[in-house]
Amino acid sequence: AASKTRHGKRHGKKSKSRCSKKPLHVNFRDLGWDDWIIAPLDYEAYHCEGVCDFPLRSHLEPTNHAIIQTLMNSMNPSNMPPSCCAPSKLSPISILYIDSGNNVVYKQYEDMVVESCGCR
Amino acid sequence: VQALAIFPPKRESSKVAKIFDGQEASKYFKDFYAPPSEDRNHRATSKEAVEPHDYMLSIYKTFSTAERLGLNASFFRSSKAANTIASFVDSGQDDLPLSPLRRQRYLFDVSTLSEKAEVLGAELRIYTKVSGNFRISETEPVDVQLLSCHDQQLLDSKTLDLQDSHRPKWEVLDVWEIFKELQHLSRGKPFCLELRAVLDTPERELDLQLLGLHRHGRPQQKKAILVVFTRSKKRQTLFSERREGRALLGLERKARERGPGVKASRRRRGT
Repeated sequence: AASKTRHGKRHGKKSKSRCSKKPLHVNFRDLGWDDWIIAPLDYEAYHCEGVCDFPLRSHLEPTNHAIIQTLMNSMNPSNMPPSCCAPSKLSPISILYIDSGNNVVYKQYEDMVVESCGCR
Repeated sequence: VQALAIFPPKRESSKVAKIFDGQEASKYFKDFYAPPSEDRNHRATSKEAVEPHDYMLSIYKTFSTAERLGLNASFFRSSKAANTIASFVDSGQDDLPLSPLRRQRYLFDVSTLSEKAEVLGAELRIYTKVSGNFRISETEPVDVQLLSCHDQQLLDSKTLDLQDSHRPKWEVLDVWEIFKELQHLSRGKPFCLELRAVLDTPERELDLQLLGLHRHGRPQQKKAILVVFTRSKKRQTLFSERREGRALLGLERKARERGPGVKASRRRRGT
């Protein structure tokens, strides 16, 4: 019998879930960056995953190009790949770290957390 | 330097996909991005050696909480619209603890500041605790004056608020204009300021130990700090700190291999 994956789906056949925001917990210790980052040592970054297929939902805020590419993909999938599920809005986080002179620095890093996903 | 090419796994050629599947991929990237254990021990020990100032911890807590509430931290007045706030701890030393301390010199190594970033503010924060046997008439103001170290030119002055002065507190001096000017004149050199406290009638210099401005017996957390607020024009990537830190480590390791006496030239930011 076909074994079920964690989503209760048939093994090997990935479900065609639509482009959406999914969890992604980042741990700077695992990256080996806890030797220069003081805080935070981990944070929720999220990521975008899923298919951008026809018809595109408006909340995915597709670009005009993505709309055209999606139409062409729906007409001839072998000839044109679908548009990409990617972050459409990102937000910054604050990081306190030690610089190369051993000084303590606060910096606001842009584009560190996915706020929303879209087809691009 | 070691050349390294990474081929993203292609769906068709299962052989490549096999190399980068599951556990091996995460171990591969961890080794690639995490410094060799010897560097980590060095940085780990240097991380423990660096004690974040309470002021910097409060800046981080305030702004990161604001972000979680959806507010942009750089709108806060205290951030001066900066997206980078760097703190430098005073590295000056006192001469003799016994002699009266007429002048106090503060020394900060600001070589890691980016030359391209726009300086939006600079503060000198000094922890003061007026000594019990400091007696002046209530009406007589104490003027704190900042002088340039190389030619003792008067740069700025401020009247000390000695209301309930026996309670310890942080004196905050705005040195933004001074910092911009001195950095323009002598970039790359340590930022140095000389401080004196003056009473008016008759004009005389105070022993700064009476104001608690001496260094002996001062813990790390109570050392004077220079806080510089900047905004960098170009988008900064997280890797610039990563790369820069490791580049310095590489230089230190080469210096050790070359033997004592040969000082590794510190790789300045931006070169």
